[in-house]
Amino acid sequence: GEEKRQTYIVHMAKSRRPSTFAEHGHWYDASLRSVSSSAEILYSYDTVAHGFSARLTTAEAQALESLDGVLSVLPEVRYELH
Amino acid sequence: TTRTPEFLGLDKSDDLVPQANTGSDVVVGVLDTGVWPERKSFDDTGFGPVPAGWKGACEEGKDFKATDCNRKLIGARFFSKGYEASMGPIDETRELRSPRDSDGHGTHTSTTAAGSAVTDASLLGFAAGTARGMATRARVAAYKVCWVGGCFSSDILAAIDRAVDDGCHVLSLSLGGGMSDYYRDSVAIGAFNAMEKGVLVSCSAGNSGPSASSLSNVAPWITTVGAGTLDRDFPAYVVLGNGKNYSGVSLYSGKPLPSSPLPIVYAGNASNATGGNLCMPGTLMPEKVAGKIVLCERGISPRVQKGYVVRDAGGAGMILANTDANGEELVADAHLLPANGVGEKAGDAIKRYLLSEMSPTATIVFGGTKVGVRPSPVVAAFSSRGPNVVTPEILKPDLIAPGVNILAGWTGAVGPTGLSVDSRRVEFSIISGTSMSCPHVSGLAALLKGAHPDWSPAAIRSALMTTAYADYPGGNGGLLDVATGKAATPFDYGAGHVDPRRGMDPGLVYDLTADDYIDFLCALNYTSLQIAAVAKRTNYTCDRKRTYAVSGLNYPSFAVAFETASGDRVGVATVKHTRTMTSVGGPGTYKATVATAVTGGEVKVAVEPAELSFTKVGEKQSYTVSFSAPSLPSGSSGFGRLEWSDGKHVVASPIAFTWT
Repeated sequence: GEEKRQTYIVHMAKSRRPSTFAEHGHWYDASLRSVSSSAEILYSYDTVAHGFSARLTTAEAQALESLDGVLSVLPEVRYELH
Repeated sequence: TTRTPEFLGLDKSDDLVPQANTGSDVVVGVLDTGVWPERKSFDDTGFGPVPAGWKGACEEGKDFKATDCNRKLIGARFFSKGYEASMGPIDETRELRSPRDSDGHGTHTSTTAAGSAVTDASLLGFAAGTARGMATRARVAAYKVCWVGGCFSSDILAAIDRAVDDGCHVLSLSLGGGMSDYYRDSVAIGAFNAMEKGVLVSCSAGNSGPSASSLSNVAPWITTVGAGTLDRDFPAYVVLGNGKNYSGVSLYSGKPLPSSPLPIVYAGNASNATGGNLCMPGTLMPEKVAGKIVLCERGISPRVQKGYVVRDAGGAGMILANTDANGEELVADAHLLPANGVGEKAGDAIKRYLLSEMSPTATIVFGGTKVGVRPSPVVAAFSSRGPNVVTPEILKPDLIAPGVNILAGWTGAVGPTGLSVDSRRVEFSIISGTSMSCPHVSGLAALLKGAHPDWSPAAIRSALMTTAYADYPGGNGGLLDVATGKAATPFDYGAGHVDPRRGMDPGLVYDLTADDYIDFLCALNYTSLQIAAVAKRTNYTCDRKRTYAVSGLNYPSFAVAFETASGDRVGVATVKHTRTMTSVGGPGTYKATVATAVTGGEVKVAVEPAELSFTKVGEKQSYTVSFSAPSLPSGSSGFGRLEWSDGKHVVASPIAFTWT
């Protein structure tokens, strides 16, 4: 079976976008695609964070972490109402 | 809300906001369970066009149209991709894939922050009055991020991202997710960059009190809000067959109990289940509770569900007793049957009575709404407490605000208990939590933002903190803690209870910029990657030639950590903090006074200079405080307060000492 996926928030260094990508979204997509052929971006963040969230396997998350321009790969956290 | 405007002095709001329409361009974004737009609290009468530059939208979805927004509720969005990715597709029989609030929490918090005034508001006749938000002229934007299964960080970060881009000025988040380093905390990351764009982020401190070190949302760029009581109560009385009378609280509003006393039974003796005293679903034996008042104890299941369990088993009424986990804190609920919530002492006494009598009886008498309760405020037992685990040198919570038995707007989807069997529908409901205190501060921050559009988020927070009060009028030993019945400390209330009338004119503020917070991150030895993740500054490196210190962060409070000397060393340690104050009140000469109280030793405090003169608005002056203390056992603590006053303003900072 397919390894279990969970959501990760991937923080990217916006200024490290390779010039080959005209838009950050293309860079995020290519970064994700380089570690997973099937994962989809849930959200792209551009105002208070730079990066995206996606469902990844542990191995894919670790692979992303090692890519140039990736600052951190944080697993989804569940918050609760107070 | 009703009562809190009077309690906070907002009923004299003409003094607070001199220009009638000041504040109408301020937008409060509330990240929560959505919104019920038909509530009168979102009436936009008198509002002009939405502020120029507003980029928000009213997203359509299940039972929600773009036309549900108006000039008061100017935005409504929902964020469910992370939730659905983790939990599966939304069950649309239980919740709505739209900004519409099917829970009530989000409507409550958003109307608390900035609801329009609604006359003749009440919950089933309780807490009657004119309900209004703290910033009635501010606009509201709802960002639904919380669902039946929780609030997910990918959705929350997306909502903060969008809310800041939309043009919100204040963000209110009544949610939390434990304690973690700032670079791992999506709320902290989102809040940092919101702050850098001038947006004040106010978060609830959490409901894990009275345990120490139980705070969430402790990043120094977040305003962290604990909860206190109002001077309002909903008394109900248990009258036992032996003539003794015990007071509690209730929001029951239905057919009263018969005038003659009824048999009373302890739930633990009316159940074959382990933990039968808790009145969990399916645990009560109908033949033992039918027609009787049942004494249940708090724990595990929701309070209102216990009432339903008693009613479902045929019980006539319920006494819900606190245990040592809750002590004497009384939280009122709109139970489905005649019920009374009592404190631990009363619960123990009632239990002793009914276990010692052959035929014990009781009745419950309901007392409606009582105001003018003293002392008030007291710190709510549930309100999370310091010290701050993530950064002990930053005192949290920042302040407290009303969070107990708060009436505010409610969803039309569920009744006031939130139970599916509760068919009642109400315009307003009464609930408790730091979720309720947070939007009070968010709304008050919006008021200050409207009056002082040029103030930074740090300046607004400073104004609210340095003018907060930590003692009752007349001064009799400080605000009390309901958990202990004794004086609370800055670990419980931070700077104190918010006082917006004074906050509007603080005289001086402790301002902070994003760069100051980055210096703070350097003081924490954050790596370049970690700083980049929090603050979006790629390749930022802390200056090796500089000495960074958390004690140098220009925070409006002081958390002073001493190290306990080891072995035979009995020395005096000195810790220095530096601060810079900015005049927002114009010319004045301020003098410093300090008071401390430390058990087991004396902390000497020297302020240099002890007098500061300001000649104009915007002028900055710095000072250093030296705290000198003997070595005390690890775990010791003490408190104090530093005040600067020019005779008109008092700029107060709480001080907490710890020995580790």
